[in-house]
Amino acid sequence: KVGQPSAALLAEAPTLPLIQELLEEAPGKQQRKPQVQGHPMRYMLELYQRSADAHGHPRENRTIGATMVRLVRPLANIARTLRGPQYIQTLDFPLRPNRIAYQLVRAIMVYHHQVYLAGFHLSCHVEPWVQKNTSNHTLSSERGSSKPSLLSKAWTEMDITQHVQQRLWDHKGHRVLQLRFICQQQKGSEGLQLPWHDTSSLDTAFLLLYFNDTYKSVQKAKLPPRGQEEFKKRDSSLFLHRAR
Amino acid sequence: RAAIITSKILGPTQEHVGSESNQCSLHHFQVSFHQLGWDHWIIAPNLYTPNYCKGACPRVLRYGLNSPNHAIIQNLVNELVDQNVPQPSCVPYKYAPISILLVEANGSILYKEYKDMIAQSCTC
Repeated sequence: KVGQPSAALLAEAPTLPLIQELLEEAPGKQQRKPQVQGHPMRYMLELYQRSADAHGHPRENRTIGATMVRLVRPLANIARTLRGPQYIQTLDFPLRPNRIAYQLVRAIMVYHHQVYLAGFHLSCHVEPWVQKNTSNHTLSSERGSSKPSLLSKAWTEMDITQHVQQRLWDHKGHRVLQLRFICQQQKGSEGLQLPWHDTSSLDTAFLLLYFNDTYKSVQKAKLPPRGQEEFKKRDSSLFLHRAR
Repeated sequence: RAAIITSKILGPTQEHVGSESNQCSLHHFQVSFHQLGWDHWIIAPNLYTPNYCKGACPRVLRYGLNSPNHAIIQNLVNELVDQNVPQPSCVPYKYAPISILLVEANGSILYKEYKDMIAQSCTC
């Protein structure tokens, strides 16, 4: 039925992963289409075009290394000035609850290492931010390795997989990855006040989570096929027989 | 009687003469995500080609249809034992995946490869 919501049709078979996703994650028709434009969308479109053709067929030579990539934008940012010409923003990335069928392969922070703001050139980097207790914030000594992005020279990618896996991934409930986006004025422009509070980091830094779909292996682990069980029983009885 | 049926594998089948176009085969089919009601969610690709399998399964299954032994037996059961057991159905045999780019309700952008989304060949 053209144009009609397909949720009612899909609800009849809610166990398949595709059906579950369609029911849980597809925004309702009545909702407005989420407006995501700018750098994150351009980045993901570029990633898509490198990984699939215009008809959606995955390219054989794709280098993505995962079956799913989620781009997460920061929730909010707090701008504040530290000593000298250094500016720091704390970025909060909300992480969805873990799904058993998806295995985290990589976590990459993508950001602009050169930011041009109100006539000033800033050089920026990202650091993981570890909250030890509510009153004492400590900058983590861990740092991922940064390298230029394969997609565009303007982007730098920092691998923070270890940080995410060790500190956040196995936690239950609401999880937020906190990172600090640190920018420094380049030589010659120190001491001038930048309108930093007017800017948004939403387009200058985002998180990429790479997953592999392990649905089939999870299903196998949960429910061994009947034939396999029978084979195991038969096999063990054979073994006992031989031992005897 | 089973021998009569199976002997037809060797000679040309006469039973479906004139209905070649009705035999189980892959049909090209394209649909837009707008037609499926998902265009507010999916960014790329614009069109999706799931294809479909349609047609009658021959009484004597051809080699190229990749039918399992079970289908051959089901045909024999239908013909010789009990016509309540239907002839095998024409269904997809091989599938291809599709990559989709979509925007989630919270504004995250997702690239995902979905398996088994495009029918590539059919079987009985």
